[in-house]
Amino acid sequence: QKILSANDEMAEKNRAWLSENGVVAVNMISAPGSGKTFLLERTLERLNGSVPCAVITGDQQTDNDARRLEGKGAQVRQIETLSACHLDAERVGRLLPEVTADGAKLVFIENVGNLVCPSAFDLGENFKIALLSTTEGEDKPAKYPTLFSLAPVVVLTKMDLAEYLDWDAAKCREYLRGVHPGVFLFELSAKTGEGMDRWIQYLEGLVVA
Amino acid sequence: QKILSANDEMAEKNRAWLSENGVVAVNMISAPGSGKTFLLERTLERLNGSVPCAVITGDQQTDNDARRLEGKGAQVRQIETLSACHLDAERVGRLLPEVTADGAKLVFIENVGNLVCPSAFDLGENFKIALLSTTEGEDKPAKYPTLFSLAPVVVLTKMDLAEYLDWDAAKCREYLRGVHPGVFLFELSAKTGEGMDRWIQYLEGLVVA
Ligand SMILES: Nc1nc2c(ncn2[C@@H]2O[C@H](COP(=O)(O)OP(=O)(O)OP(=O)(O)O)[C@@H](O)[C@H]2O)c(=O)[nH]1
Ligand SMILES: Nc1nc2c(ncn2[C@@H]2O[C@H](COP(=O)(O)OP(=O)(O)OP(=O)(O)O)[C@@H](O)[C@H]2O)c(=O)[nH]1
Ligand SMILES: [Mg+2]
Ligand SMILES: [Mg+2]
Repeated sequence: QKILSANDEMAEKNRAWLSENGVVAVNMISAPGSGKTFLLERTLERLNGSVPCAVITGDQQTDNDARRLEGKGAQVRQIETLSACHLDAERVGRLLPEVTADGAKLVFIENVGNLVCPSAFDLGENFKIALLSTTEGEDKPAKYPTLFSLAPVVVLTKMDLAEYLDWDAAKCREYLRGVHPGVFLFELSAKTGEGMDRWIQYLEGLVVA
Repeated sequence: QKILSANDEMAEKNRAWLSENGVVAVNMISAPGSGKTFLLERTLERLNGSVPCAVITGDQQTDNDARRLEGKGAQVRQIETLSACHLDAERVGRLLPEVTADGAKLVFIENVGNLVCPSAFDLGENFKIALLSTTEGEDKPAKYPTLFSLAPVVVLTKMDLAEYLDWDAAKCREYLRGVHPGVFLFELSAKTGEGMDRWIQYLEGLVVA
């Protein structure tokens, strides 16, 4: 019988709460600056009025990300982790009822920018979404395999910069499938809108009855 | 009397070893994909023959970075941390004599890509160098203040992409100085060579008798 850590016990409570309340939560994990908040800005604008959303965002310090996400029809809360390099199930769990109080069915959890630590801390989410930007380099999935092997969905961001970077799309997909055969991949640019329709349709599909 | 952690005790041993052996070590810390290895590739090529260098590079998995740095006149060793999100003083300490055996005076330690955890683990280095790429966004120093407040030197990388990103150089410098007044700043592109002369001269100055 596995002994659960305090975090895992809380994660299980969150998982049960989400299920009982018909809410889907995704845990967005990636390196600093790969475009999580930017993608959420454009995503919330597109889903505003069609899918009731909410956001819990974590950073060591500042509420810069939360402020960028306000005014788009979704409840947004900022967690400042101070020294911690990842969100934890307890602090996220406390915010779930509050952030869904006005009917949100889809909760985006933007984790602290980090390709390693957040993978080890279950928040009770339905699943993890890993983001990787074209500017980070094709081999990151192999070098940071814990996250990429755990995340069933990967979003490749900043595709608009690919041409200036000699981005090797095939090589990146090879690295991704090497670490996670069958991973579900989005290649998009939240800046130009390329690939955003398919991403938005996917999200709408998560909460359709 | 402060009780040192096991890591800090080892770090002090490393610090003493470096001093006794006339070797300078810098701990390069930044987000995944901000260009640490790329900068080291170009740096080793430029210092080859003028400053004897060595590299200790850490990643969760693979020796991709070490392989990129071979054949440039410097001893290179890869540490695979597996689950750890940062290098530790003990593993680095074991490699210091080996990697300087043929006379290296400047050791570059490329830490695991992570803007949070490595700041908390002293390796015994002379000082930390934080890297930040234009593609990550101007406000990262405020959002990840632990590293940027500890690092006396910051290298702004990928300046060649600044024009495609509407990079706000003044805003970024403001964030950097807000977290660390008096920080010593390099703005360069290892790709085009912009700003590299001043960086190389600075490194040469570290080891001149
Ligand atoms: N060209 C381009 N730039 C982008 C895109 N998405 C984000 N960016 C830029 O990338 C930088 C970082 O974006 P953020 O949204 O702050 O990244 P983040 O992942 O939320 O960062 P953290 O929360 O600190 O981990 C900003 O300067 C954005 O404008 C994109 O699709 N194309
Ligand atoms: N345009 C441009 N691209 C760069 C520059 N420096 C690095 N890159 C690209 O950025 C990506 C990441 O570079 P790396 O050197 O692997 O970054 P890193 O910091 O060593 O990554 P980790 O070791 O995984 O943390 C690669 O695709 C590089 O080609 C630069 O000055 N300009
Ligand atoms: Mg963000
Ligand atoms: Mg590297």
